[in-house]
Formats: sequence, structure tokens, C-alpha cells
Amino acid sequence: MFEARLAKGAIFKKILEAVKDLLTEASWDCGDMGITLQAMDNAHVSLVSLNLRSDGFDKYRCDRNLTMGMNLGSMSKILKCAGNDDIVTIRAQDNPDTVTFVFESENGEKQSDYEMKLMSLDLEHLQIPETEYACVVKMPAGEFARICRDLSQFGDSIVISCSKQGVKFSASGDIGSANVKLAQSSNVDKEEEAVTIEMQEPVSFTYACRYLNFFTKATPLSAQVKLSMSPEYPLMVEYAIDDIGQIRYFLAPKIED
Amino acid sequence: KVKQAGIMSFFKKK
Repeated sequence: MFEARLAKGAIFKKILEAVKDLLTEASWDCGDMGITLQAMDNAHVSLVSLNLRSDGFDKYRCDRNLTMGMNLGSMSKILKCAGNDDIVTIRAQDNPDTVTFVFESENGEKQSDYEMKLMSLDLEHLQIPETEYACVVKMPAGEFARICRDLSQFGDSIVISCSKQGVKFSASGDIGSANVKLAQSSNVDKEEEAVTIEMQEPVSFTYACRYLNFFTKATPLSAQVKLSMSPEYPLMVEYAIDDIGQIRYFLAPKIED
Repeated sequence: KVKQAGIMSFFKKK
């Protein structure tokens, strides 16, 4: 028996919005420690790694480890049926063919359940090696989404350069060029509005706008986003998910041919 | 000229 109950059910709705355009299907791996999902996009350019810790759920029971293959478009359709304030429970038997989503209104007067067929997916899991990043930028998630959207008008790539002075986002194309520079915040009252930079060495890499814009679908999950960069390593874009976990996106850079 | 790298050139299969 597997059962995971989350009073803040809207988190699940936001997670699906954050992955459904990038991934068509994925395996949800459930165990004692919680729920994880790892999947590459179809073109194998990026990797999504989601982690939801069991202690972050209001109720969590997992008698046996199980892997549930799901079509994320179908799962998203079902989660759209949940209200923003609904309590969401995910339930499955051991060795399941189906998974059940139960939505309860806050006052307990409405309860709906949706059963979805599972898929047998034979997906590769990748080893994500530990690394010390050369640059780690923390900034407001909404600001990052805005910059990616704005610069996407100029070309299909964004260059992210990070130095002691700050972080610079650049794009160029047929209509011209664009640069957005952010300095490290000197004095912030609200932590979530701060821009902070931890730098070992300056870096500058080129990334595809298309994927960055997919990643920013996670913006509603978190006030801040963390961008981590190193030579010979993919960009990591991380959004914390309340006190339950995080979603990380890894993106391979564009390199000189 | 730049080209898009694949994620598997950085992360290997488990």
C-alpha cells in the first residue's frame, strides 16, 4: 500500500505545470524516504530531478518501494480537477496497474477521486555526480523568468556570465542585442528579493532559451531560484518546494563546434 | 558556430 497526503495540494498542481511541457512521461519512484522523479526531455538535452521527502507530507505510507510510470499530460489533466485549496492524496496498491488521486475540499464537504492507468516505462536513470560549482547565483524566481522571456525575443540562446561584479544575461540576433545585468544586492529587507552570488571563478556559458523557458514554468513553486554553473558541467536551475523538497533542472550548454 | 550538447555527455547511465 502506498499513500501520500498533502494538505497543500496546490503544490502537486504546480509541480505538474513545472514538468508537463518538458516531459511527456516519467516514472515516480516511491520509497521510505519519499517520492523522486528523474527524467530527460525527448531530445536528451536536459534532465529533471524532483525530490519530495516523506517527512514533508501530512501522511506518508509506503510499504514497498514502487515505480509508477505516468503520462504527465494525463496526470496534469487530473490535477487540474483539484481546487487550489484542496487536500490531495495519492494512493496505490503494491504492484499497481492504476493510481488514485483523491481531492478533498478544506471543509470536507466535497471529495473526488480520479483513477489513472499506469504505464510500463523503461527509462534510463543517470548518475548526477556531486560537484563544487564555480558560480552559484540566487535571485528572485520571477525576475529570472522575466529575463528569459524578454531575451528570448532576440535569439534562441542566452549567454549567462557571472563575475564578482554580478551576473549578466545576454542575447543577440537579427533585430539586435540585449544585455541584462544584475548586481549583488547590498541591502535587502526581504531575503526573497535578494540577488546573491557565490563565486570561485568567473564563468560564461551559452544556453538554449527554449529549455530555460521550460524550467521557468516552476516559478510559482518558489520565490527564489538558484543557478549553479561550472566548466564541464551542465547548468543547474533549482527551485525549492516549501519544506518538502526541490525540483532541479540540468541543462547541457551550447558549445563551440 | 555553437551546437547544443547532450546531457549524456555529462551524466552517465546508472
